Amino acid sequence: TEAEQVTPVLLDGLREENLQFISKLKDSSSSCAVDVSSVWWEAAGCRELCVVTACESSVSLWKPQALDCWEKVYTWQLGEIPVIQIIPLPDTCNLVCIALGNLEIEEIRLLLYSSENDSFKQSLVKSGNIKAVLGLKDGRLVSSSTTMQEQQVEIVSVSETGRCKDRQTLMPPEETVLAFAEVEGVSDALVGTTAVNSVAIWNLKTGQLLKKMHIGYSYPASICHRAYSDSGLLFVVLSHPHAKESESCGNPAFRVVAFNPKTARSTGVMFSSLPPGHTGRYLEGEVKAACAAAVLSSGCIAVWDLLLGCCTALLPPGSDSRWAVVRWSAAGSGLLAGQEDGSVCVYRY
Amino acid sequence: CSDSDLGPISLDWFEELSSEAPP
Repeated sequence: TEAEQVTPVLLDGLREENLQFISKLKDSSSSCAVDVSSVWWEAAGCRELCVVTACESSVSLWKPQALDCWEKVYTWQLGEIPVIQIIPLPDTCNLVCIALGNLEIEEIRLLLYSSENDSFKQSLVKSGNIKAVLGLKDGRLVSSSTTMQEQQVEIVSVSETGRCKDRQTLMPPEETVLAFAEVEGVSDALVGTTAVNSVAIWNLKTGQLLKKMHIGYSYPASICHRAYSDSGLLFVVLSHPHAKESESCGNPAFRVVAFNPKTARSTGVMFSSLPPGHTGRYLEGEVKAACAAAVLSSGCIAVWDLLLGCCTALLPPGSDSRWAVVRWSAAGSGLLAGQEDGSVCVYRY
Repeated sequence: CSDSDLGPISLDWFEELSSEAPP
């Protein structure tokens, strides 16, 4: 019965299933899945890809067992501020980074295991009015935060013992930065999307703000998910939570836009719209390589091939719980889908 | 897209912008 509830819908007569249900984990003490992620965790010389689940008051680490089962290893209890996001830290092990806050992020914390005193612990990385945060390679976190006077864009390097090793500031743009993405193919480049719908480019090594490029008025409040440089152009994958439906593009969830960083001119390359006949809109999602997944306001999860611009799978809501969050696994082609009742389903894409 | 849509393209855009931008 459980498997029937989470069987992917096949679109437009597709014969093969693009999403294969693997396993389900359910935290009986958790009320609602706030976020889900995967993390490499090493214990007793064995390094495994584990699942991290977050509800408002706690974060749990789940270890894979035989026969597609999961064992809860540990639960970190958090304080009065609710957990609102898990922040993936690429290429790290035994580190979970989380954001806590109410409407906006108020704290960034690290959750870890300390072998020194054989205990699980947590440490504060940053507090303030934090607008956006992203985990970068080499154990770094970039965040934008605002005070009464100005905006601060800061990079913090963290160690696997939970200590902040180094802090560096980047030149802030005038407008608030709402999302960041590293630029694949240019090791020291970072982009961010801003509240006035611009893409900013920084040099991570020098902290310079190199360029601001306007995205256009048709797609307000665009959020960057991925960026890569190819043939002298900067390609940025954007989501459009507030885009209006149009006859030419349907209801766009994701868009790939090519920018010429030298001239700040841009052109749309590919649209990924909601499936035909599907009502509602994009709520939140994640991009990995050429794949995008998002939760829609209908309670479904949709998956797109960004290069083809087409929806490749659609997970309907369960009979008793809607989808709340979707994330790509850090390794392989796994998809983690969280339901409102706190359970998480693992799929292979 | 063509060069004429986006203007002249440089493969070294990152290095060029870094040398032009204020420190």
